[in-house]
Amino acid sequence: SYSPEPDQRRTLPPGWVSLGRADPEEELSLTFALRQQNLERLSELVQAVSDPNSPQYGKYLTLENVADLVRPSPLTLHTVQKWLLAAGAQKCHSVITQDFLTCWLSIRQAELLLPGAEFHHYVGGPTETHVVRSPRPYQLPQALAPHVDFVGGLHRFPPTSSLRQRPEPQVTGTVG
Amino acid sequence: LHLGVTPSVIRKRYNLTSQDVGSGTSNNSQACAQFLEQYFHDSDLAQFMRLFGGNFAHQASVTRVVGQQGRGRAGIEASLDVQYLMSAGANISTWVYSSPGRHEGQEPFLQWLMLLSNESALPHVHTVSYGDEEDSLSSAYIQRVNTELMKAAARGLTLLFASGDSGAGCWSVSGRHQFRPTFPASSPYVTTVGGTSFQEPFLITNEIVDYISGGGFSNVFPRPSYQEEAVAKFLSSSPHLPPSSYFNASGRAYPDVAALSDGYWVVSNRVPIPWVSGTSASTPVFGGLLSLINEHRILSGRPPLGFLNPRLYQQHGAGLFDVTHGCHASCLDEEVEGQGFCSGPGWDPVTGWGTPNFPALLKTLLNP
Repeated sequence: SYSPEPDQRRTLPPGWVSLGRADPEEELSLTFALRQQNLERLSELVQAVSDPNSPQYGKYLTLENVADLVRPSPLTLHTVQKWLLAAGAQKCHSVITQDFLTCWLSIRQAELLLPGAEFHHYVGGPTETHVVRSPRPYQLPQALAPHVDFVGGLHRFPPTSSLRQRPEPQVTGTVG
Repeated sequence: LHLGVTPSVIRKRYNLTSQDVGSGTSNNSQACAQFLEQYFHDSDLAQFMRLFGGNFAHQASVTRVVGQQGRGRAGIEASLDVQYLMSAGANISTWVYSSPGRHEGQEPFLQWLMLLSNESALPHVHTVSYGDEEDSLSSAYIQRVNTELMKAAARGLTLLFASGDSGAGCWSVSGRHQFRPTFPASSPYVTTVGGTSFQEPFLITNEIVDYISGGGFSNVFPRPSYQEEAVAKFLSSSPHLPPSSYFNASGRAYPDVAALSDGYWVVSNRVPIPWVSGTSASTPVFGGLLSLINEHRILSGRPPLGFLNPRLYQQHGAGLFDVTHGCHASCLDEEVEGQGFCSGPGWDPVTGWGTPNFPALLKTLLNP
């Protein structure tokens, strides 16, 4: 097996606390980012439609065009779906480009599917948001390496706002 | 004289007249997305427009909300995004993407990206206030998200990301300080928006750097060709360059543009709140003005602007007020003494090419 995200920060962001292990029968949703195709071609097309000097300028692709270009290969789709089905994943839904797959699994199934993962409950952020995350890195079977970029929903916490309410600017006597 | 930034201060500073609003007849549209599990209230927007929207035509409610809106308290960021996107890009159909409620089981930013890959008809301009330090994210995640942003650019969506509010940032790598770039601000496929302040806080005068304005050089993405000339010129001419050990001079440099980010009035939970600051404010303002330009383009039969950067850099920032005073914050150590990069003539990694001078910007971006 291999670790798709060895360099992902997994430390708890400030203001978040662990509420302990999640119950094995609880359910959670995970997002599988499937390997896409023809990304070089996609990059060329972005240049062509964004450069005012190009004859293609402004001739944008539709979502269907993009889907035809980057859609994962049949082998990737088949391999990942077989793997998830065998693990008991349910209620999977995809997107038009077919390069993301979101599935619901029990904690037990997810920890079997992703060796090393260990799901805990956390609460934090300005509005006491509850999330389930894994503080430990997950692995995937080596056979999946050509087919999955990463699995979302394990390590990254919801972002926090950086807006601030600054005291009114200090003015040196220029306004009465 | 003014006591904080409101829509009329924005419209005056960026030379918008009361005619510079959407026609209400085109298929133009814009969106703002925030992932803080914050809610906005239509009633706040209506009150905001009653207070500050008297002298320009505007819509008093959003066209579509994606993601469930809870009955929770409104968040300042969600309120600010909508209120300033709809007052800069006035009278233009506006969507709001707001992350799911309390027990969100997923990564809200990932869900937004999946939405982009699942809806054929989307607004032309999206303003997004979200960012993480590059070093906190796995390269698998960063590269894949960058591909998603490339997909959006290929479809002609204009994605504007806030450049962040920590200046150049700072962290310690093997005992030495370095600046800390953020992502997706550092993606070569988005337009990144920095922040400015008024030189005279209570007067509508020229703008200087807001010291919080995020900016710098990516440690992940190499410099895209479209900005090679502008960035090389900055690196060879800036009199205040930090030591080269603090940043990756060959990286994608950002921000690309800027707008006021200091001292906004926002209405949240029926209360007008002053002095709200951050590049989460400058981003919807710049996005709204691009929507107005799209309005003119669509009404004259042209496609929307799409991914703006190649054109922006080719035109050397024509149509923008160049910000040449001020520096943003960085590491508090004896070598850089809290100072990151400084603005200067032309492009710089604090305010990009500068802030919008609407009539001039419209002129340079209308044709072809």
